[in-house]
Amino acid sequence: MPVFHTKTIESILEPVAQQVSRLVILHEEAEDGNAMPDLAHPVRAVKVAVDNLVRVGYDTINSSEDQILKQDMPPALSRVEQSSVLLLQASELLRADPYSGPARKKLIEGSRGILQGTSALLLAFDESEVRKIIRVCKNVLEYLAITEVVDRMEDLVTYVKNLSPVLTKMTKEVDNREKELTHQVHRDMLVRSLEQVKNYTPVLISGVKIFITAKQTSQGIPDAQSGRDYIVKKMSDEIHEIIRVLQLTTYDEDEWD
Amino acid sequence: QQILTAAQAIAAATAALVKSASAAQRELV
Repeated sequence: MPVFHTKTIESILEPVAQQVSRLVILHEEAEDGNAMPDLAHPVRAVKVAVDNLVRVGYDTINSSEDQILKQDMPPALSRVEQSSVLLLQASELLRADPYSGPARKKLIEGSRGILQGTSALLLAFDESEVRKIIRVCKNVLEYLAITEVVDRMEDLVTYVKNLSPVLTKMTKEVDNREKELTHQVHRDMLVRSLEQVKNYTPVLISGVKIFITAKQTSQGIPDAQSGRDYIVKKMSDEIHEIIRVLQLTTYDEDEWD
Repeated sequence: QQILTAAQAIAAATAALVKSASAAQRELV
C-alpha cells in the first residue's frame, strides 16, 4: 500500500522511512543492544543537508506569493532543524558512552523527526504546486462562465482564441499531475474527467454556433440556449471534479480490500 | 526544483546515518 501520494515524494522518503522503521524495530527488539559506532561523521552529513534544506526552504518561502505555503513551511523546517539537534546530541552522548540508552532514544526521535518534518515540507510544497494547477482550472471555469455573452461570430472567434490556450494548459498540467500520483483510483478519476472535458470542447463550440445562428434568424433560441448551457454545465462540473480530486491525498480504502 | 533536491539530500544522509546505527544493532538480534 503506497504511503506517499506522489511518486516524487515516495522516491525521496520511502528509502529513509524503511531505514527508520528498521532501526525502531531493532531498538525495540535489542533493548540496550550492541555498542554504537561513532556516528559523528554521518550526523554531520545530515546537519549539512539540513542547513541547506532550511536555506532553500526559506528562499522558497520568501519568493512565493502563496500565503498557505508561507504558513505551512516554517513549522516543517523547524521540525527538521530541531530533529537534527537531537541527532547531534545523540552523537555526543554516544561518543562518551557507546551503550547510552538516552542517545539511542534521541537517535530514533531525531531520525523520525527528520522524516516527518521533511514529509510535511514536501507535502506543503506539493500542495502549493497543486494550487497552481487549480488556478489554471479556475481560469478555464472563468472562460466557461462568460460563454453566455458570446452572441456574434466575431465574438466566438475571440472566445475560442482565448479559451484554447488555457484549456491546453489545464490539460497538460492535469495530465502531468495524474502521472505523478501513486493512487490509481485518483489517477483514473482525473483521466476520465479530462477525457470528458476534451470530448465536450468541440460540442461547446458548435453549441455556441447554433445559438448565434438561432439568434440571427430568431428561430429556436430557447433550445439553442439550453443546449449551450447544458454543455457549459457539463464541462464546468468535470473541471470542479478535477479540482476536487487534485486536492485528495488520502486513499480509497476499497482499493486495498 | 531546488527544494526537492535538498529534501533528497537530507533523506539520503539520514538513511545512511540510520543504516550505520542499525548495522551495529543487527548483530545482536
